[in-house]
Amino acid sequence: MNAFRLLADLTHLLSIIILLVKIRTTKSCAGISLKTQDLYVLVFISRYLDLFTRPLSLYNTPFKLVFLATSITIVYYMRYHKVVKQTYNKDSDTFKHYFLILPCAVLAFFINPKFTFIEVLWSFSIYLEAVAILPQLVLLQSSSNIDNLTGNYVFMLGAYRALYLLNWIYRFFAEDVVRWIPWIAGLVQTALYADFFYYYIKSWRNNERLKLP
Amino acid sequence: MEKERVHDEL
Repeated sequence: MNAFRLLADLTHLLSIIILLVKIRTTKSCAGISLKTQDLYVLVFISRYLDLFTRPLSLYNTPFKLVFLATSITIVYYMRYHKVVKQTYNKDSDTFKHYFLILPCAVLAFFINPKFTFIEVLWSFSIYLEAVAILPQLVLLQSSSNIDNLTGNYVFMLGAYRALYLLNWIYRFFAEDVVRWIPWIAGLVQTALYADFFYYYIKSWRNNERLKLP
Repeated sequence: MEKERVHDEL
């Protein structure tokens, strides 16, 4: 464990809390992509199967349970909550996210640490997480005004994986740990946020409304 | 491909 890793996981947790607060307090999920949330449920389920097969960890296990529970709750709210589901921008959330699942599955089938059920699904979840934000970013581009909580949510989500990159650099030098799959997927994932980060920081510094071109 | 199997990260 190192500070980058701890900060990264806390940032990830914070992003989910921000989203839950937004949905619960404003009773609205406007500007949030249900497709991205669906993909996150898939990411967590396929990644945390080892909850049942590997020894529990005082640190990882609670996080895994919270990530699973919150991501499923968010999808439940957006799909079935009578008030919240009305505010879902169904017609703007148009990204064909099913087209992301198959390539990640095929890639995981061929590139994985070990050709076992758990490892292939784990690789699938790593690849899928890297692209899961795409529907959300596309939805933000079509949103006329992005509310602060949504902007903060996406920013924290991007920041968490960027912090993981620092964690991997630290672990490479301090613990000689090499992890090609999460490294490359994490780089791609963080790169996808690049322009969002640019406009988010620009709007924050000029104290103006966040707007993506 | 990878040195260690156990995924100790989230």
